[in-house]
Order: sequence, then C-alpha cells, then structure tokens
Amino acid sequence: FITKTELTEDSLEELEETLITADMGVNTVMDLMEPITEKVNKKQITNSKELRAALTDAMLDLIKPVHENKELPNKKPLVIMVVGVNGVGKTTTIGKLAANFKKQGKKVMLVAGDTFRAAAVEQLEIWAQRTGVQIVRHRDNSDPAAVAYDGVAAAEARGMDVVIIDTAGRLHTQVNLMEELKKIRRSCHKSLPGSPHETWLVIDANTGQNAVSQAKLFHEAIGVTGMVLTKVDGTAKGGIVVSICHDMDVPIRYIGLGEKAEDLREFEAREFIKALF
Amino acid sequence: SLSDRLGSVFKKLKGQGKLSEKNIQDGLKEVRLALLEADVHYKVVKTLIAAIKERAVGQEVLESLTPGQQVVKIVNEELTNLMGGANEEINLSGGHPASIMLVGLQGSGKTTTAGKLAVYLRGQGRKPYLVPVDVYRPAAIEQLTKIGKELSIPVYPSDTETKPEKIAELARIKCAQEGCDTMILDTAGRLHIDDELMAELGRIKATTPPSDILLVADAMTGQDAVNMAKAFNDAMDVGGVILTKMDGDARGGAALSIRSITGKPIKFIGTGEKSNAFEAFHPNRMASRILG
Ligand SMILES: Nc1nc2c(ncn2[C@@H]2O[C@H](COP(=O)(O)OP(=O)(O)OP(=O)(O)O)[C@@H](O)[C@H]2O)c(=O)[nH]1
Ligand SMILES: Nc1nc2c(ncn2[C@@H]2O[C@H](COP(=O)(O)OP(=O)(O)OP(=O)(O)O)[C@@H](O)[C@H]2O)c(=O)[nH]1
Ligand SMILES: [Mg+2]
Ligand SMILES: [Mg+2]
Repeated sequence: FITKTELTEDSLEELEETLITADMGVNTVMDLMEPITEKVNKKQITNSKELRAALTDAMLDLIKPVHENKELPNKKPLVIMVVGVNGVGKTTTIGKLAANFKKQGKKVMLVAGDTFRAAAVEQLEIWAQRTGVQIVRHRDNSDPAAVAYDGVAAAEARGMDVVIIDTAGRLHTQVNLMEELKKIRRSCHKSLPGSPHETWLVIDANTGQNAVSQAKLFHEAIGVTGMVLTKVDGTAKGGIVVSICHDMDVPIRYIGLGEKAEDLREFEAREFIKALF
Repeated sequence: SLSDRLGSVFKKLKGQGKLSEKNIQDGLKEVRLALLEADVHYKVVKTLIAAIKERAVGQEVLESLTPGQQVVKIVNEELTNLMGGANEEINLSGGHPASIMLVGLQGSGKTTTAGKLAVYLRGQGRKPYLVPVDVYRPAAIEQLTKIGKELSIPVYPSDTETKPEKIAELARIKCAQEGCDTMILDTAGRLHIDDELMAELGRIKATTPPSDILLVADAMTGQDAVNMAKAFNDAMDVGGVILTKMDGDARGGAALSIRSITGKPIKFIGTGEKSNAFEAFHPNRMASRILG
C-alpha cells in the first residue's frame, strides 16, 4: 500500500484507509494505529518499511497466540460440525475438507444435515462422489438432528477417521434456528459422547462488520472451535477475522480460495497479514 | 444509537444560535464512525461527511430539535436522497418474452431470488418462466428446478453440457411455447475479477438481450461492495440491485456504497428464504437502519 519510502502526513491516513477497506473494523484499526502513530510522532518509526514491520508485528501479536496449542483433538471418528449464515460456502468447504483429509490418508464420511434448502443434499452428494467419500442422508425435510445422530453412529460403526456434518445456512438472529443447532449438537453427543469435537464457523471474506455479530451469536449458542474464511480469491480481504479470532480466542483453521476441491489452504498468519496491506 | 451518541456530543451546544463548523466537528466524527461501522465504504463516507457538513454549517439551531437531533435529521435526509428517487420498477419492456437476468457474486442469493421474482411477477399478472443457466455449481439446476416445482412455475430443462448462452437462446423459444411472457435467467455466481466468466455474462446478454439486469448483492457485504458493484455495472450496465438477507442484523451500508458507485437504484430487498420474502426497497427505512 505505501509506495514511497519516507512518511508523509498522508501515510498514516492511507494506512488507515487500507486497513478499514480490508474490513478490519474502525475500532480495531484505531486500537492498532494508536501506538504506531505515537511511534511515528516520536520519530521511532521513520520510513514505510519500519511502519509496515511495526503493523505486521502488532497484528501477529493479536493473531498468533490464538493459533497456538489448538491442534485438532485426537479422536476417532473426529466429528466436525460446520455452521454459518446462508451462502457463505459451508457445503463447498466440506467438499474441499473431504478431499484434503482423504489426501492425508484418512477415511472420511459426510453427513447431509441441511434437510431444508432445495437440492442441498444433492449438492453434498455430488461432492461425496467427486471426492470418493461416503455420505449419510435422509429424505428432504427430515429432522437434521436425526441425520446427525445416524451419521455419527455410522461413522463410528464403519471405522471412519473424520465425519463432517453439513448444516443449513441460518441467520444468527433466527432464535429457533440457533436452537435447532443446539439440538443437532445434543444429538451428536447422544450418538458419541463428547462430539461434536469441532464446530467450525464459516465466514465469507466479503462480509463486513456483521461477521462480528455472527461469530458472537454462533459462539454463544453452540461454542465455535474454529473458523474457515472463504472466497479469499475475490477482492475482499476478510480483515474482519482478525478482531473476531482475537476477541473469541478461536483459531482460523482454513482459507477457501476458489470453488474446486483443491482450493483450500491451512491458515498461515504472516501470509494472511501480508495480503491485508 | 447515533441519536444518543450525538446527544452527548451536542450537550454543550445548548443555547448556541447556529450550527458552526467548529461545534459540528465532533458530531461529524460520530456520524463517520457510525457509517464505517455500518459498512459504508471509506471513500463514500468521506464524500458524505463533506456534503453533510456543508448542509449543516450555518443552519439555525431549531427550536423543536436538539442540535444532535438536527444533525441526525440532516444525515438521514442526505442518505435517503442518495438512495432513493430513481425508477424502482423492474424494466419489462423491449422483449418478447421480457427477460430478467440475475447476476452477482457466489452465494449472494440469486437462485432463491429467481423464485421470489417469479412469484412477484405472477402476482402482477405476468407468466414467469425460470431458466437455470448455472452449469457449474453442483446441483444448481436441480435447486432452481425444485424451487419452480414447489411454486408451480415452469422451469426450462437446462443441462450442464450446454453453454449458458445457448441455454438462454433455446429457453427463449420454449418460454413462448409454454405461453409464458417473462424469462428469469439465473446465472452462476462469479467473481468480478474472473475475466472468462464476466465475458460469459456478456455473451448471454448479447445472445438474448434482457429487458433488465439485476445485481443480487448480500446486505452483509463490507467494504468490497464498491469493487464488485462497479465491476458488474461496468461490464453489464445493470438496471438495478436486489439486496438480500435483509432479515438479518447487518446495517447494510453496502446499499449506500453500491448506489453511490453505480448510480443504479436498489429495486427490491430479500427478507428471508421463503418465496414471499421479497419487498420493495424503501430508502428512508434503509437510511435509518444504516445509521443505527
Ligand atoms: N470464489 C469462491 N467461491 C466459493 C468459495 N467457497 C464457496 N464458494 C461458492 O459460494 C457459493 C455458495 O457455496 P455453498 O457451499 O453452497 O454455501 P453454503 O454456505 O453451503 O450455502 P447454504 O447452504 O445455502 O447456506 C457456491 O457458488 C460456491 O461455489 C471460495 O472459497 N471461493
Ligand atoms: N435469510 C435469508 N436467506 C436468503 C435470502 N436470500 C437467499 N438466502 C439464502 O442464501 C443462501 C444462498 O442462496 P442461493 O440462492 O443459493 O445463492 P446464489 O447466489 O444462487 O448462489 P450461487 O449460485 O452459488 O452463486 C441460501 O441458503 C438461501 O436460502 C434472504 O433474503 N434471507
Ligand atoms: Mg450448504
Ligand atoms: Mg445459484
């Protein structure tokens, strides 16, 4: 973002604009800029290279601790429930995860927990076919909690390493649908105590400040243990996850960068920060 | 709310005759924060604050309102004027059958909106025909076909082996044969930076010129709304916008950014997943929502 090396009046404002337009949120940006602005005024930061380094370090301090000691639990089957608002990329991400885990030599099973939306089950079935993994499904409009129960039971019975449960998109403000998620969780636990072991919230990189509200309410309802940031292959930067992971102490597990099975990458803090500004 | 925040900022303004540049500076800081928190684009906010400042400075502090309320009133009017005042109806002239093309980023709500639009048009006495032209997303054609079946609206039997522009061409003929008068083309979600897919939209438009092209955008879109809206509009010259997922708690500042960068009207909003969750856009209600 900073093309000239010496700092001018505009350098700090340009930096603020870059961060805000990356969806980092005005309050997070102000908190990050305050100590840096002070250093600039005290001539402790004198050129753009130092400015960039200071900001990178500040952001790493926010993000890195959240990602330490957050390895996936050693459970068999590892039960992962995928949640999020409508259209963010849950089903597609599950397809990519299936391909990814399979590549690691794991036995994967998918559970078609979206029994509501038109052709949601068919969509996941195609991903199961594409990646060569098993899928558990019921009829349309069946109880998602029942599908989850059967899915986890089948995964256990068939010696799966990972079972991933797809859920219908829902707005965090729809109380009855958030209750439904709790019911699905309880169902998993009935089938396999302690499950789901991971609950991943999928966030679309195009989302603005509303992602904070999404994260808060999904976390309050069912406890989020990881996030996946999708559509990073677009022009949106997804900066909003910086404040979310910091506030909630929830790691970003993966980044989605496209619509194909291989378009998934493990989150890497430095690489992500570099792309933000 | 912004009114409360401005209330405390302007507490010290009691008894002052006019809104001066100095005394509204802090008020404008609050307005700027509110707009940024609402996802209005950084540059759009800058332009807006300048316009509001110009309108506010020198105004007599009204008897009936506190200075804070007065600034909110000015901001509200400015936002409402920005977002309203253009032709809000869908353009159905100039084609037999008439046709509406839905475009936008992945997951914004196009397919669901296609069903809603069909129901809306049927309510207006038209005979809609749904045409799936998304040949990429798994089960996309099935999705729209199921929606059509549920709503008793005819759907063209698309298949993934045919090119989208060819599907549109063939559907146009079939649409008339079915006795329908309005085609709704549901295109695949795509990135505005995907040159190939943006070119595909151009080909569909050229082959079966639509009466209206509507950009379907998610109400929770952040700062990037200007980039994608500008790109889609530059490529397609859209007729208007449909803002979806307005039933959530997103402030919806993207509405302002999109309108500001394209000059195109927001015609409708999506307020849920069901086929009747479709309403006309009200600029004044949107302005209050954005301001929080
Ligand atoms: N460019 C891009 N598109 C993506 C990515 N992830 C998902 N998509 C697309 O986003 C759209 C929505 O994806 P879905 O997987 O159906 O999203 P969802 O969250 O399951 O949607 P609902 O179940 O309806 O709530 C599809 O067109 C996907 O191909 C990504 O990382 N990059
Ligand atoms: N709550 C709510 N959900 C909506 C609204 N409009 C669409 N959805 C949901 O958003 C998700 C995505 O909708 P789709 O119609 O599949 O989106 P799309 O733009 O066709 O997606 P792609 O074809 O993959 O680009 C689905 O779960 C829809 O039910 C709305 O106004 N409110
Ligand atoms: Mg899905
Ligand atoms: Mg679609």
